[in-house]
Amino acid sequence: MNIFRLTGDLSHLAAIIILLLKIWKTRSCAGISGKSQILFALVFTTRYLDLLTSFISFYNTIMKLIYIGCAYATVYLIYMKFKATYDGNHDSFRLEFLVVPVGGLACLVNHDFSFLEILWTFSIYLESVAILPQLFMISKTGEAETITTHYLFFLGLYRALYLFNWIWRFYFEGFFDMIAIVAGVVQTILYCDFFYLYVTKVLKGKKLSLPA
Amino acid sequence: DDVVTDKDEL
Repeated sequence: MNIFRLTGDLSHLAAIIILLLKIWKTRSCAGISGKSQILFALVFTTRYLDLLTSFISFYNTIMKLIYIGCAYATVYLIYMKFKATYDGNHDSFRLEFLVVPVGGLACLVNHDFSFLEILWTFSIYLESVAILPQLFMISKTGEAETITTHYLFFLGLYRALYLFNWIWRFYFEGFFDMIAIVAGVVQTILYCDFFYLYVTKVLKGKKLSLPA
Repeated sequence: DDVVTDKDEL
């Protein structure tokens, strides 16, 4: 555990909690892509199956359970409790266009052709693109609520901090996982355009809206 | 074994 890994995890946690609180406090999931949230629930479910087979640390177990629990709670709020506020017409990204190629790639490029490892690899690849339905939705509506942009900022920051964690681990531990690194780079790049808008608009007190 | 991925990272 190094400072980048810890702040990365906390940034990820902050993002998840911000989104849950936003939906709960406003009693609305307007502007939130339910499809991205389904993908994140799928990411955590397929990645954390090792909870059933091995124990790593108290921290590890608790964080995994919180991530999974919050992901399903978010999906529940969007599709059940506050379903009336869900903007399904603008959330029109086709999930199969992500899940099917990612599943194929996980079977072809992985560290070990075993059930748990393929699902782990699938989750790494899927996470890197899981935000696309949300970004697609924002590009369709042309705007995002400020609290939604805070969520996206912390979610993007988390993987960027993991990149620094991997650089640290490479130098100090000789640890190196090409699959995680490449997927992490792709994931971080997808947020770059958003980061730019966040810094130039949202942090200066303006609402995030895209030019028509 | 280096084929098993790191399950400590989240």
